[in-house]
Amino acid sequence: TIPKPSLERLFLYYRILEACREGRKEVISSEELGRRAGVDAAQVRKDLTYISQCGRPGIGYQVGELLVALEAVLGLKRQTHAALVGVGRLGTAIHNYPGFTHFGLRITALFDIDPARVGQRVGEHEIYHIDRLVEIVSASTIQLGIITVPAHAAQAVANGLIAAGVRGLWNFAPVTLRVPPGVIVRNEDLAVGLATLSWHLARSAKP
Amino acid sequence: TIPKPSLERLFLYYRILEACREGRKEVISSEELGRRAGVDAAQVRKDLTYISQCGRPGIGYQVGELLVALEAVLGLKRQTHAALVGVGRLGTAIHNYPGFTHFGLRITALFDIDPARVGQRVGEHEIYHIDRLVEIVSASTIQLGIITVPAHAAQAVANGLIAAGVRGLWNFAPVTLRVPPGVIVRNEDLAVGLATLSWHLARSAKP
Ligand SMILES: NC(=O)c1ccc[n+]([C@@H]2O[C@H](COP(=O)([O-])OP(=O)(O)OC[C@H]3O[C@@H](n4cnc5c(N)ncnc54)[C@H](O)[C@@H]3O)[C@@H](O)[C@H]2O)c1
Ligand SMILES: NC(=O)c1ccc[n+]([C@@H]2O[C@H](COP(=O)([O-])OP(=O)(O)OC[C@H]3O[C@@H](n4cnc5c(N)ncnc54)[C@H](O)[C@@H]3O)[C@@H](O)[C@H]2O)c1
Repeated sequence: TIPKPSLERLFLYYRILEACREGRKEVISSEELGRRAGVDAAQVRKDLTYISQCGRPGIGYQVGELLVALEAVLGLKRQTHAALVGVGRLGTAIHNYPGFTHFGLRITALFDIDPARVGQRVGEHEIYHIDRLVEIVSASTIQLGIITVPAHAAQAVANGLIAAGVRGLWNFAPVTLRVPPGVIVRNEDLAVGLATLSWHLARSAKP
Repeated sequence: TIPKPSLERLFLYYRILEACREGRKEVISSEELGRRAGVDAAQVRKDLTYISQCGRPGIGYQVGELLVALEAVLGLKRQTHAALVGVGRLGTAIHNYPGFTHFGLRITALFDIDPARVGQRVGEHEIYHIDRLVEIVSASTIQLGIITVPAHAAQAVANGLIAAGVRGLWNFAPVTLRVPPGVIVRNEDLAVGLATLSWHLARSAKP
């Protein structure tokens, strides 16, 4: 399997190579790909061996070939359907963001608990009441749950998604979810990200 | 200095202990703190040595004492002032989020380029035009820049913030920023987070 840091870099290279394709650039060296990704060239070459791509010395890599190989290994053509629970500030920003379709994500159902939001139409979807989560999700092709509800509601929402057969959770609430084995959780704790940055900033600030 | 994984966990413990204080819980064991944080008890004890806290065997830690020690070591009482550039979907969600004040962050200036947004009032702030970034930020106590503009504009915005004296950047745009030594950048690449989750999901899915 591909180690996590390499995997994250491969997704980064994919986005850079897409921009090259749009700019009609056909060949790229590991030095240039490295410069655009903020990674050194030797690391780029090592990462690309995971998708069995070797550049030609002096010429580099074919952009088109790299994209095909990355799409296959990273499964980017695969569609992943997701339910988003909690259509508040963050949920709305995530739902409306076109960038996730690059990676094959489609949000196909929205849920909330607030009577003022339930029944509203957002884009092509209607916001369902959370009580219908298991009924709607278990009858769908949804494999992923995006949790953008307040911290106190997150565990109950996770339980509902798991009961409906979802095996992957993308959690933005600042709590540690307890899930059975076989369920994959990715926590995005934005506040901790910020706190770590300002901590480093204070330590490096001029005394 | 504190290693990054321990540092991120200390912020997580801080949030859990705050909830304990609100619930009038005065003592907590490393087992219980570990269970709430999703970390094993031995790791909790090891992390807490960074803030020179040792529990009493059989009794545990005083919640109040841990909070005081964490606030001091993590510098949580320190105010960090930030400028947010790009008051769109994500920028608005981040600006309105009350959770960041726990970690001493205050967003004190907003910037955008869209004439329809410039001059609008959001909460207590007026949205300034990006052309006034250096003038306003260099005359302020702002140390941190939050970048929520589209990818094509992010490098120019980073340059402006650095020119204005900012030394820390929290970047949400999916590009690798090039910055001079001494400037700290934290990238939050949400799309890569999602892509990695759906990759693991596909690999573990039933064949
Ligand atoms: N806004 C940010 O920038 C930000 C940053 C970091 C973390 N977060 C975290 O993301 C989560 C969402 O934050 P937000 O700012 O969007 O909050 P918000 O209050 O704007 O939105 C929360 C939404 O969840 C809904 N909800 C509440 N309980 C529910 C339940 N049981 N079932 C279904 N829906 C429910 C609410 O009706 C609301 O629409 C929170 O856990 C927050 O801590 C947000
Ligand atoms: N919305 C999400 O959930 C999400 C998820 C992942 C990544 N991102 C990234 O975050 C960034 C913001 O995304 P969004 O969804 O909020 O986009 P958006 O288009 O809703 O907002 C972008 C804002 O930036 C402003 N802007 C553009 N150029 C500018 C410049 N030169 N100076 C100042 N302001 C400028 C625009 O006027 C707009 O208000 C993007 O880089 C995006 O790729 C967003």
